[in-house]
Amino acid sequence: MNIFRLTGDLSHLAAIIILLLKIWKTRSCAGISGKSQILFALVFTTRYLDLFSSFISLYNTVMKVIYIMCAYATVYLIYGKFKATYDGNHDTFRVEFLLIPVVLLAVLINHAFAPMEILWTFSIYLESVAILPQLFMISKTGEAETITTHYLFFLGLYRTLYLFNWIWRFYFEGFFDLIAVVAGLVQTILYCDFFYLYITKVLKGKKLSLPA
Amino acid sequence: QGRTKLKDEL
Repeated sequence: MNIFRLTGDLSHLAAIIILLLKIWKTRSCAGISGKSQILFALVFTTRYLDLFSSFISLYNTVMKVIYIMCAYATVYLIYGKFKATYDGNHDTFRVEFLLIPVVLLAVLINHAFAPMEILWTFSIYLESVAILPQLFMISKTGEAETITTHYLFFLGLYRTLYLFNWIWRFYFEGFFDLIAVVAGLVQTILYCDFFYLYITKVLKGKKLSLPA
Repeated sequence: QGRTKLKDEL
């Protein structure tokens, strides 16, 4: 464990909690892409199947359980409890355009052609593009609630910190995983436009509104 | 072996 991975995980946890609290407190999922949340739930499900088969540490197990529970709770709130506030008209990204290439890539480019390995690879590739429906929805509505931008900021920050974690692990532990690094780079690059808007607008107290 | 080390990440 290193400081980048720890702060990365805490940033990820913060994002997940912020989103859950936003929906719960405001009793509304306006501006939130349910499709992205379903993809994240799928990412955690396919990545944490080893939850019961291999014990790495209490931290690892506890965080995985929290991530999975929060992901499904968020999906339930969006499509169940507060579905009346779900903005389906703007959450129209065709996720099959993500799932099909990700499945093909996971089958073609992986470290081992074994079920657990392919599922892990699928989850890594899927996570790198899972935010696209959310970013697409914001571009369609032309704006985002400030709390939603904080959610996105911490979510984008987490994988950015993981990139530093991988540099650290390569340098100090001689450890390197090209699949995770490339997918992490793609994931972080997708946030660059948002990071720019967040830093130049939201941090200056303005509302995030895209030039329509 | 590098693979299993990654698996300690979330």
